[in-house]
Amino acid sequence: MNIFRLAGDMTHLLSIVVLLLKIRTTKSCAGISLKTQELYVIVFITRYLDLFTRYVSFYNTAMKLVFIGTSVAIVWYMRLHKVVKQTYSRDEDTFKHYLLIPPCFILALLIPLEFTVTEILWSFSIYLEAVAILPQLLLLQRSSNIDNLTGSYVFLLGAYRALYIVNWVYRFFTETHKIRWIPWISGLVQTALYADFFYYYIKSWKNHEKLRLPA
Amino acid sequence: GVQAIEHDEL
Repeated sequence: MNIFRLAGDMTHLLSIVVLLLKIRTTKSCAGISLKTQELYVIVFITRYLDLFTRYVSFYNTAMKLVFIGTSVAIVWYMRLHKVVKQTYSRDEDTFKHYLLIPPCFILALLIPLEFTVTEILWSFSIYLEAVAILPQLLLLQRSSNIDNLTGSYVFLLGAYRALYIVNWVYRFFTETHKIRWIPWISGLVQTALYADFFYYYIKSWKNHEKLRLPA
Repeated sequence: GVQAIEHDEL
């Protein structure tokens, strides 16, 4: 494992810590898209089915369990916690997220790594992760008041994806010289979706202004 | 092989 991959994973982990910190300390999930969080539960469960069939390392196994566990916990807080659920920005979180699932599944059937159940689900999870942030980005556009923790959460998620691209470039030249179309193209799409957000996040940070995304 | 590199990331 190289430093970029580790930095990416740690940034991903940190984004989840920031989100859970916001939820647990402020007892609020305002500005957080339940739709995106539900998609992440599906992404992690379908990708990490290989927990039962493939062992890579203790690190990988532990991280997979953490990602599944925390994503379920976040959805639990947003749907079922009696205080937190009342702060959910329901009226603004209107992206029809379930519509993303069939195209990703069809794409996984057409372009899997191998035509087996676990490989099709793995490809599906890669494609779904690429677009899972869309409901969250839409919600941020509609939010007149984006708090610091919510902005940090989305920034860290985007940074994690950007670091994975650096990791792939590094691996390509130092390890295998193998082109990995499925994760690379999906990862590039996923990172590109953050471009607009990054622009306004960095601008607000430089000018010491409150983050606002133009609709 | 294919499996090893594709699936060693998270």
